Formats: sequence, C-alpha cells, structure tokens
Amino acid sequence: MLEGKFESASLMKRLVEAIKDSVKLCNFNCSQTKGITLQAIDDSRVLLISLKLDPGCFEGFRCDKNLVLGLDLESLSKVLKQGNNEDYLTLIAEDAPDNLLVVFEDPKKDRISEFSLKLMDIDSDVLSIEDMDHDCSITLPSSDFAKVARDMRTLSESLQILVTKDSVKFMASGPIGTGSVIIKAHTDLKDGKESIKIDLNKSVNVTFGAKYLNDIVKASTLAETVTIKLTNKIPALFEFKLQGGYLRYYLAPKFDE
Amino acid sequence: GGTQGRLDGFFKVS
Repeated sequence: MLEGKFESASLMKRLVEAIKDSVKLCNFNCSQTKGITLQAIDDSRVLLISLKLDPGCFEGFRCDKNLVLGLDLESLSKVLKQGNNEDYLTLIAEDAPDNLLVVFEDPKKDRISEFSLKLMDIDSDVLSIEDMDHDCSITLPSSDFAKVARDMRTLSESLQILVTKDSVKFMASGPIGTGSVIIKAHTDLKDGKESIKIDLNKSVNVTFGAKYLNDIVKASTLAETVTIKLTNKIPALFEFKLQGGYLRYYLAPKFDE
Repeated sequence: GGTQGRLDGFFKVS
C-alpha cells in the first residue's frame, strides 16, 4: 500500500501544472526508499522530464511494495484543482491498484474531499541518463529566466544562449527584428537567491527551441532559482530544486543546417 | 532557425 501525505497540496498542484503541457501520460514510480520518481519524454522526443520526490518531501510516506501509477496528467490536474493550496493532500493506492485515491483535508475546518482517479497501463520507454560533464553551469532567479524566455519568444522561435566567463547573452532574431539580453554574474549579499552564478569550463554557444523553453519555465513556480547546465551540441539540463527532490528538464539543442 | 535535435541521439533506451 502507498500512502503519501503532503503538508500542502500546492506542491503537487504546481508540479502537475509545470509538466502537463509537455507530457500527457506518465508513470509515477513509487518505492519506500526513493519516494516518487517519474521520467517522461514529450511526443517530439526533444524534451525529457525527470522528477524526484524523496520520502522527505512528504509529511508522511509509506510504500510497502514498489508501485507504478500510470496517470493521465490532464485528469490528475482536474482532480488537484478541487483542493485548496493549503489543504493537506494524501495519495493512496492499494498494492495492485486500479485507482489512485486523492484526499484533501482542510487544515482549519472539518472538511475532507476524496477523489478516485482511474489508473492506466502506459507503455513508455525509459532513457538512461548518465551524469554528464557540462561546459558551464548558470544559476539564476527562475523568474528572471522565465521573463527572458517568454519575452524573447515573441521575436523568434529559437533562442540562442552564449555563455562567457562572467556573462550570459540571450539572443533572438526573427521577422520583426532582433533582440538580446545580457545578464552578468553577481552576488547579492542581502538575498542569495537573487545572485547570478556562472561556472565555466569552456564558453558555450547553443540554440534551443523557444517553445520548449517556455514549457520549462512553467516550473519557475516551484523554485526561486534554476540551474542551467550547458555544453555545445549536447542536451541541456534545467534543474529546479525542491525540498528533498528535484524537477529536471533535459532539452535537445537545435543545430545549424 | 536550424534543425531541432532529438534526445534519442544522446540517451539510450534502458
């Protein structure tokens, strides 16, 4: 039996909102030691999502037997919207489940809402991602990155990122003209989360589809900072750290023809 | 804007 209780429903609500536009059907793997993990690839096989929710992400977590919960994220989103952000959220499944029970409890009032969601058999292949060495790593406020990705998409369907020792340059060029945003490394002593950190082994020049970047920045509601790891010509890693876990996106770059 | 690469070229199915 699986029983995972979150201190507030908002984490799960934000997670599903962050990924449901990229992938529709997902297998949630549950185990006592690893908590809940998920790997899913979008239909175009350009963007991969990897989620880890350690048992420590939960207020209470037990999983007697390893389980795979095949869920339609559109349906899960509908159910999660029934609960308030501050509600306790508990996910419950039997050992050979046909359904996932989603329970919301209002912390102040005596109200309990219960939903049963049908599970599905989802055939999906899993890609093995080894730890990669990257040429550079950038950590910046996730809202700053979200703004650049959203703004620059209005100019072009591609976003070029150039990283040098102390700055990151985002460039877009499209039918109406061109644009660039340069951000420089700096340390904010008052609020460390506002700092911009660049670790560089080698300068990088990569281009990504603006559509995918706009899907990725939907996760900026989950973490105040995002870490972007880039290497020329190989997939980039975008990581949003969670309390006791992470949401990672791997994105294949675009190539010059 | 270039050709979009796919992840399959980089990661193997396990």
